[in-house]
Order: sequence, then structure tokens, then C-alpha cells
Amino acid sequence: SSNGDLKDEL
Amino acid sequence: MNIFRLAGDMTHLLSVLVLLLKIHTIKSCAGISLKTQELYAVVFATRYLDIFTSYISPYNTMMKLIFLGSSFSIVWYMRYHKIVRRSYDKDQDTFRPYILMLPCLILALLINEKFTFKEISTSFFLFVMWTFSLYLEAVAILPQLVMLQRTRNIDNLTGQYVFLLGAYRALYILNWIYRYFTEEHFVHWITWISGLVQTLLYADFFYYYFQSWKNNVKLQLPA
Repeated sequence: SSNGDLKDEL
Repeated sequence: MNIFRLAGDMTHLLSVLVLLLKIHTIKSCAGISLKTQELYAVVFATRYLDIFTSYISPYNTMMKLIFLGSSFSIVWYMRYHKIVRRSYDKDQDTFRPYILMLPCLILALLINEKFTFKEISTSFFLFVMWTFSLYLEAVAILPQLVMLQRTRNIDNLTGQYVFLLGAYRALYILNWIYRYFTEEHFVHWITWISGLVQTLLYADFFYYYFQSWKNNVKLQLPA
């Protein structure tokens, strides 16, 4: 997952 | 992905499966709040709007489909299944969802990480919807907790369902702490505060759930 962001979280 | 987040996702998945198990096998939704289930369907629908446009991983897409599918099928069962719907106690499920949805929508428009009210582009719309789903998820359990206070006897599956639902977000908080210390720029106050509020709403439930487990007595919430 790209550092620092929440995009990969459900 | 870290162990806390994986444990959180699995706990969340388990909570949904426990509820589907209860509804599908014993064909009963006694003690379950339809209002909370409908709010969760809205949470997932507004959070996963970009499910087909932004691909992260097979795991991510699969979990999103499972959460969307299960939340909408639970609502369908409780509303339309001829046997299940009979066990829904609508007189005890009186929380009005709009008093939760409207403030969350307004708050999402006012407070989101994009602060700059740039051109109303699709990305801004998606981000406001995502923030809305974050705030709504924090309070979506309230109708269910109110209903638990009213229905005296809480059956085991319902108790386990609510417990797992609360535990998943607590694990996510550990995940955010872990990511804060292991990744640079991982600062998301909005997510952290709403996740904390969400978990704190379960505090008294956790207390009584633990007491009932420790004393091996039926789970009872004080009126």
C-alpha cells in the first residue's frame, strides 16, 4: 500500500 | 497490511457471518435492529463507491464485495423474507436513522481531509461520501444498542455479533497506531477520532459482556 494513505483500508 | 488490520477485517467478517448464520439457519432476527443494518448498508454503499474504479488488491475487492453483499442481504432478509421478517420487533426498533445520517452528511461536507472546497469534482464528491461513511459507521450501532437496552433477554448470537462488531474497530485503532509508528506522514485525525468515538460507544456493552462472560451469567444490559 502506498505510504501514508488510507486508501487500502476497508 | 499488518496483523492488527487483518485481525480487524477478520473480526468484522466474523461479525457479519455470525449475523447471517443466525438469520439464515434459525430464520430469526429477534433482537436485531433493522435500522442499524440499513445504516451499515448505506455505510458500505457510500464507502465503496469506487470499488470498480480504484483497484487495490484481490483481498480488498473481495472483502468489499462480501461486506456489500452481506449487509444488503441482511436488510433484504429482515424486510422481505416471509419467515425472518416475522421475528423482527419493529416496536423496539424506533431509532430514526435520519437523525444520524443528516448530521453525518453535514459534518462530512464541513470537516474532511480535503478542507479546500475546490471545484465540485467527482473526486471531491467521492471523498465527501467516503467521509460521510466514516462518520455514519461510528454511530450506526446506536439503534442496535438502544434496542438491546429494551429487549431484556439478549441471545448469545446477538451478543457475539455486537461484541465482534465493536472489537473490529478497536483492532483498527491498533492498526492505526502501528501504521503511525511505521509509516511516515500517516496522520489521519478524522479517521482516528471517528474510530475512537465508534469504539467508545461500545464501552458499556463491552463491560456488561465481559461481566456476563466472567460470571457465566446471561448478558443483561441495565434498563
